[in-house]
Amino acid sequence: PEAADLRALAKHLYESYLKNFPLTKAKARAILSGKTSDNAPFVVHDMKSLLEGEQFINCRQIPRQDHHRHLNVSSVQSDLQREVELRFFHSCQSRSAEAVSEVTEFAKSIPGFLNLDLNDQVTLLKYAVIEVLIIMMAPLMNKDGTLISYGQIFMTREFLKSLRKPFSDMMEPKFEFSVKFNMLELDDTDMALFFAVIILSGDRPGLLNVKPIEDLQENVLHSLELHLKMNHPDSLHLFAKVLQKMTDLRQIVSDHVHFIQLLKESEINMCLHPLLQEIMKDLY
Amino acid sequence: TERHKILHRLLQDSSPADG
Repeated sequence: PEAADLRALAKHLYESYLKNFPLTKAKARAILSGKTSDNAPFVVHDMKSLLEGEQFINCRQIPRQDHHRHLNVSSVQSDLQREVELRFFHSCQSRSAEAVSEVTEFAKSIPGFLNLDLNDQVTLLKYAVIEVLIIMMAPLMNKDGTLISYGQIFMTREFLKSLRKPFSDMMEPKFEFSVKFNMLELDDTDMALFFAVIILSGDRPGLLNVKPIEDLQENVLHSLELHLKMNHPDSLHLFAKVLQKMTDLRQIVSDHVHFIQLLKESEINMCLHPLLQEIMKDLY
Repeated sequence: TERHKILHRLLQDSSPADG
């Protein structure tokens, strides 16, 4: 009966994951490997293609005829280039803020989460959301680039590296993490449980009532351990390897927050989305 | 929670599926 409960928990979290997150790993991998019936993503590999594609960023559906539209941009001037980079950064922020809401809805569906002290719910989310967003990006990435805009656009890693500093340094650590993380070959059912484990971390600073959080996490950890054994019978020590990723994640998040602070100082026209500002303030 | 007004609101909002 206990194993049945743990399996039911895994099923419940997977269903909530499917309900709350628009682009699953299964769909992203199908797009990246060209095995989807939909059209291939629009590729952004330089400033010209970014200008062509930017009107579709954060659109769930690209009007297909526009794929072949050509802008007459022979050389993008540097001030225009700065503007385009900043606009792109703002659209990344809006998508991130939307994803924070998705993670929040997912957290609320974890059995027992809404019974925790409200202050602790806020603290758990504040510390977990960027970690979860970084893991959510991994299935969208391969060594050459990343899907964005719900899988409608593929942006190359080289292009992201060619942006001006500090934008150019921002995504490289996420690619390095993702390439390694993807080697674990987790699927969407594994990811759903892993997200819940991350959210229910009892060691976040400022928590008021740690015990009920640890109790909830222990239950999800048991469910994850059992699920990984059944889902990946040949993958040795997978449970331990997955948990180890949580340490790497904390460093990536702390570096990310540092990047954003640098940006705030160096970019006069930069305004940070209020929700992201709230999350990053006094985070690390 | 006052310094996290938006997060707080997101937590308290009932999701569309819950009516």
